[in-house]
Amino acid sequence: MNIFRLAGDMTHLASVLVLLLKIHTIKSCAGISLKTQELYAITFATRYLDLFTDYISFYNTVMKIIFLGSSFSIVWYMRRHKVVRRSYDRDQDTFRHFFLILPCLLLATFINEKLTAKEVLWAFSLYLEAVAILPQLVLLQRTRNIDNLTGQYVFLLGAYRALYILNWIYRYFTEARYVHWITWICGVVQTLLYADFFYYYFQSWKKNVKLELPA
Amino acid sequence: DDDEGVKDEL
Repeated sequence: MNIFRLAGDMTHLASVLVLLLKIHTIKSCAGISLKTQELYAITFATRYLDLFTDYISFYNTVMKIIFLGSSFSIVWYMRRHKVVRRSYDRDQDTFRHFFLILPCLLLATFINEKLTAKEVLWAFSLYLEAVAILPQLVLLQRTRNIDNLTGQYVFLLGAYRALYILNWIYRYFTEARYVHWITWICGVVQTLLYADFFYYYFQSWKKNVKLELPA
Repeated sequence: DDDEGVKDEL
């Protein structure tokens, strides 16, 4: 465990906490894409199947359970909670899951580390996570008033991905035979998707004005 | 290569 990896995981955890804070205390999910949250729930459900097959560390197990539990509870809140669900921007959140899920599934059956169910699902989870933020970014662009918590949530998610890249660079130079091409390429693609958002986020921060993405 | 399968990241 290096500092970049730990900082990345903590930033990921912080993003989830910010989102849960918004949903649980303000009882609002305005500006949050249910599509993205469902894609994350599928991502973690398919990637963390190894909870049942491999033990890596106490830290690893606890974090996996947290990310699984939080992603499914966020989906539950947005779909079922009698107050929270009313704030969901259903008409704006129109991205189709299947346009993302199907290509990822196809890609995973062709490009994986080994042709086993576990490895195909692992690759699928990486491809899906790389694009899962797209419905959220589309929704942000359509939202005239992006509240602070939503902006911070997306910023923390992007920061988590950027820190993971630093973690891979560090590990590549410090560990023998540490090579994960699929993870790296997906990670870089995923981080690039945030580039535009980062640009406007820093602009609004520098000028101290409300975040708004150009249509 | 045995450790190819070890995936310790989240």
